Formats: sequence, C-alpha cells, structure tokens
Amino acid sequence: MFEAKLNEASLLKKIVEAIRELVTDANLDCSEAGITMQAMDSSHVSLCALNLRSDGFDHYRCDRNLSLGLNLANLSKILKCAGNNDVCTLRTEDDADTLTVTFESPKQERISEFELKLIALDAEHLGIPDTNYKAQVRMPSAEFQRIIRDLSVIGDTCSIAVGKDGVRFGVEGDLGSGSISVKQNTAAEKEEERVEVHMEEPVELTFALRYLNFFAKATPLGPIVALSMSPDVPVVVEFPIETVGYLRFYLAPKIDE
Amino acid sequence: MPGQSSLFTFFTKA
Repeated sequence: MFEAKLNEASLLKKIVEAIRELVTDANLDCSEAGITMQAMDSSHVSLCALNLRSDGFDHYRCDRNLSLGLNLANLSKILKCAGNNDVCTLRTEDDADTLTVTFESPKQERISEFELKLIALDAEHLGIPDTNYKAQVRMPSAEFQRIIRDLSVIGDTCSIAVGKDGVRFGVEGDLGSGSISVKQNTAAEKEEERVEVHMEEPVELTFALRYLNFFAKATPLGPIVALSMSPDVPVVVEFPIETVGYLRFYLAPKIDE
Repeated sequence: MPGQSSLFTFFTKA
C-alpha cells in the first residue's frame, strides 16, 4: 500500500494551485524515496517537476512503486474541502483505481474522507540533461511574482539578463518598452530578502511572460525563488519547499529563427 | 521577433 501523511493540507493545496493552470493531468510517481511528478503543458513549452522527499512527510509508506494518474482540477476541488491546518493523508491500496484523501482538523473533531478516481495516463517523461548553469539568481519569490505581473501588462515577452551586479527583466510592447533591474543584495538581514547572483558568464534569454506568470503562482510555497540560466537552454525556475523538496519549472526560451 | 522553441529541442523523451 501507499500512505503519505502531511501535517498541513495547505502545502498540497499550494502545490496543486501552482500547477493546475499549466497542467491538466499528471502522474504522481510514488516510491520509497518520496513522491515525484513531471508534467508538460499542452504546448510542450514548459515542464513542471515536483519532488517531495519521504522524510519530509509526517508518515510515509510505499511498499512498491506506483504511478497515480490524477486530474488536477478534480484534486483541487477535493482540496478546497480541507482546512489549511488540517492533517492530510493520501492513501491507496495496490491496484486500486481511487486515491483516498482524508483531512483531519487539528483537534480531530472533524474528519473528511474523499475517494478520487484515478486515471490512466501515458507517462511522457523527459530526460533532463545535467546542466552546469552559467548564471543563477536567488531572489524573494514575491519580488519575482510582482515583476512578472507588472511586465505582463506591457508586453508578451520578457528578457531576463543576469550580470554580475544583478538581474534585469526587460519588456517591449505596443506602448513602448521598459525594464526592472534587481541588484545583488547579500547584506539583507533576513535570508529570504537577499538577492544573490552566482555567475560564470552573463546570460540573457527571452521568454513568454504567459508561462512565467503561471510559474509565479507557486509563490505561496516559499519566500525564495531560484532562477538558473545558460545560453540557449530552458530556464529553471525553482521554488524550494522547506524541509520537503522543491517545485521546479522549466521554460524553453524564445529563439531567433 | 524570436519564435517560441519547444522543450523537445532540449530534452529527450526518456
């Protein structure tokens, strides 16, 4: 059997809310090591990769490897029935065609149980090559979200340029053009307010803001976002999930044809 | 204007 217990249902809610507009259906791959998920959007431009380590759960048991095919809109409907502080348990027997989702309120006075139908999905796994990224930026996720939202009002496409002093987000649209630069700031008192740049060489790539906006929906997962870029390869936008794992998004760049 | 590339250009099907 498979059983995974999370202290806070809100974590699962945040993960599903972060990806459900990008991905309709996805396999949760469960093993002794934990839960992973890899799914592309329907245009094959972006990919999200989730990794939740088994030791990040309150209780975790997985007797044999399982792929649980889920419709994320339906999972989201069930998660709406959970209180943020509820304990959430995912459970399935081997060969079952449903996933049992239970929510227990902190004082155990309210227990909800749902059976979500599983679906058969073709696993379309992509091999992601190990990449030594030439430029990496860690910055506050709320700052990233705001920049992407603000630039989306001006144009459809955003350039991201990492230099030694910081990162510059540029946009062009019918009304004109603009940019927002965020300077490296490693002296901020709180770690989550720091902007850190690690760079072997300057990198500039161009991306569709539509997808970056989808990624920014993961902001509630944590205070930090990490961008990793190399010339002419997809950017990685990673939201670390404290003590459990991460949610990563890969986005193919726009390129001159 | 630059065009949108596909992930399949960079990542291979496992």
